[in-house]
Amino acid sequence: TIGMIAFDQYGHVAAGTSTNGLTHKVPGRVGDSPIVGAGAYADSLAGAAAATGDGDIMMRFLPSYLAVELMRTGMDPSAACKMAISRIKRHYADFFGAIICANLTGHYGAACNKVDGFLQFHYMVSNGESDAPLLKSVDC
Amino acid sequence: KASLPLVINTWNFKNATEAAWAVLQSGGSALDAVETGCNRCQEEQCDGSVGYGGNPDESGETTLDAMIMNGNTMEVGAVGDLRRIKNAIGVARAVMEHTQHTMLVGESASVFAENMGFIAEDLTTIKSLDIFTQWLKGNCQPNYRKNVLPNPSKSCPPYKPQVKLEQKKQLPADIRSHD
Repeated sequence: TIGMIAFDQYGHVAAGTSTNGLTHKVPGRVGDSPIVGAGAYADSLAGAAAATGDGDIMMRFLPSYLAVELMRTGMDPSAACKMAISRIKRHYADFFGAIICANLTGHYGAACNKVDGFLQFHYMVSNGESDAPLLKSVDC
Repeated sequence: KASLPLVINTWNFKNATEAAWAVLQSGGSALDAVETGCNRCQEEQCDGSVGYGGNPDESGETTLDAMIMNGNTMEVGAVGDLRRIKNAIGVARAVMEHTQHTMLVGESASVFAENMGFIAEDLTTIKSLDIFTQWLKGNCQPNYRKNVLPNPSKSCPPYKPQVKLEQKKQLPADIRSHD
């Protein structure tokens, strides 16, 4: 799955997702990616977020919406991402998932839940600070 | 340190980031950047979890989910369980721009896509067929069924509901298979 957030120079934001979902899913199953507030959310007055992982679990908590609402209150993106993950973890300690967050000033962060085989989450960033996209990572 | 414009995306999908960034650099909108970036991943079948030919369902078919959201207008377009159309993010944008709805799903979403000019084609590839074949050979393990007969931890579909409901332990995380 890809989840993407883009801000133009005026602070206008958009978010999107695209996925083929889980392997061997039951036919007809739809994950969190196309669900507003679950797979992604964007509000040019607050920021944007996009999630990835086990959508069957993540969609129950609207983590992207939560992260954006937390950034609206002034929380920094990394903390907002962590809070969104921790809300899910309270109920599903072993869920597989991660989220990226960015606010209106161009600050960004990410968080993930540590499970076997998933200790670090990688994501890409492109802004005016470098000529090429930067690979970033966060420890789960 | 912060600066705008900005593109950020999940996983190590560099070409998608580059594609989105190029749109912004040429004066395109954030919405265009997201659509272009996600479409790049669809075309490149990023890590097998995006686009055609990956993560087949129990019947061996690859189906796609996508969504795009404009943070200025709060408009959204989304598709779920999209079949036979490669450009899911493009169809999601078409839902946003050519309907007053938010999400279309399944066969009807595919018909909508065809009417909007998207080409219908088989999303199966040799790789997805192989994944499906190996799964069948392995008695359809793992799967997401519970409380059905025959026992889904040993047997393939079709299943019927089991009267007595029991808790099924969550499948261990497979980080190659994700939304």
